[in-house]
Parts: sequence; C-alpha cells; structure tokens
Amino acid sequence: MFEARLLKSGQLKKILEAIKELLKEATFDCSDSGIQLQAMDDAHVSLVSMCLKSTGFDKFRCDRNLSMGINLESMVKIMKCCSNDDIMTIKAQDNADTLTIMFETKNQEKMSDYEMKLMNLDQEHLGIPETNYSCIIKMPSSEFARICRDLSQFGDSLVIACTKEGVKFSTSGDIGSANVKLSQTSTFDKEEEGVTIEMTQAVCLTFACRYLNLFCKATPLSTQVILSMSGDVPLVVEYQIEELGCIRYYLAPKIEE
Amino acid sequence: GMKQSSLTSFFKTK
Repeated sequence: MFEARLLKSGQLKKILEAIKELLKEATFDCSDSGIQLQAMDDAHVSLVSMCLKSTGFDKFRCDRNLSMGINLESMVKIMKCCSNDDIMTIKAQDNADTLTIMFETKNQEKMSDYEMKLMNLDQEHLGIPETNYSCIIKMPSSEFARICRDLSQFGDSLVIACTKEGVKFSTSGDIGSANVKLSQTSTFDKEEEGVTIEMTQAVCLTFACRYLNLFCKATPLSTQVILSMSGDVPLVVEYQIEELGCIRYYLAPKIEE
Repeated sequence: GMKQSSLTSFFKTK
C-alpha cells in the first residue's frame, strides 16, 4: 500500500509544470524514504532528477517499493482540477495498475477523486558520478530565468563563464551579441537575494538556450537556483523545494565540432 | 562550430 498526503497540492502542480515539457512520461519510484524520479528527455541531452522526501509530506506510507509509470500530460489534466491550497492524497495498492488522486478543500466541503491508469515504462537509469564542481553559483532564480529569456532572443546558445569576479552569460546571433555580467553580491539582506560564487577553477561552457528556458519553468518552486559547473561535464541546475526536496536538471554542454 | 553533446557520453546506464 502506498499513500502520500500533501497539504498544498499547488506544490505538485508546480513540480509537474517544471518537468512536463521535458518529459512526456516518467517513472515515480516510491520507497519509505520518499518519491524519486530520474528521466532523460527524448533527445538524451538533459536529465531531470527529482527527490521528494517522505518527511516533507503530511502523511507518507509505503509498505513496498513501488514504481509507477505516469503519463505526465494526464497527471497535469488531473492537477488542473484542484486549487493550489487543496489537500491532496495519492494512493495505490501494491502491484496496482492505477493511481488514485484525491483532493479535499480545507473545510472538507468538497472532495473529489480521480483514478489514473499507470503505464509500464522502460526505465533507463543513469549513474551520475559524484563530482566536485569547480564553480558553484547561487543566485535568485528569477534573475536566472530573466537572463535565459532575454539572451535567448539573440542566439541558440548561451556561454556561461565563471571566474572569481563573477559570472558572465553571453550569446550571439544574426542581429548581434549580448552579455550579462553578475558580480558576487557584497551585501544583501536575505541570502536568496544575493549572488554567491564558490570557485576552485574558472569554467567556461556553452549550452542550448532552449533547455535552459525549460529548466526555468521550475522558478516558482524556489527563490534561489544553484548552478554547478566543471570543465567538459554537464551543467547542474538545482532548485530546492522548501521542506519537500529538490529538482535537479543536468544539461550536456555544446562542444567544438 | 559547436555541436550538442549527448548526456549518455557522460553518464553511463546502470
């Protein structure tokens, strides 16, 4: 028996918004520690890794490990039927081929339930090596989204260059070029409003704007984003979900032909 | 020019 109760269904709504354009379907692996998801997009350029801790739920019960293949488009349809502050419960029997999703309003005057068919998905789990990243940039997630959106008007690729002084985002295309430089913030009231850089070695890598913009769909989940980079390895874009877990996106760099 | 690399050349299937 699997059962998880979340006090704010809006959190799961935002999570689905953050992955539905990269993944059509995904396997949710449930265990007593929580719910995990790891899946690549069809082009094998990016990977979504999500972890929701059992302790982040109001109630969480998972007697046996369970892998649920979910069509994300279907789940988005169901999530459209609730309000952000509805309480939601997801439930499945062991070896079930359906998942039940229930919503209740806070005053319990409206209860609804939806049953969704589960799928058998071929799972391809990738081993992600432990990496000591050369640069770790923490910045406001809204600022990162703004830069990705602004610069993708000018070109398909974004160069991210990180040094001790700061981080520079650059692009160029038919109409010209664009650069945005961010320096480490010297004073800030709240940690999430600042830009901080931990660096052991300068790194400069090129990435596809299209994917970065898709990752930015996670912006409503967190005020801060963490970018981790090392030479010639995939970029990690991480959004912490308060008390519940995190979403990490991995993006393979563009390389010289 | 630059070309897009694949994630599977960095991470191996388990």
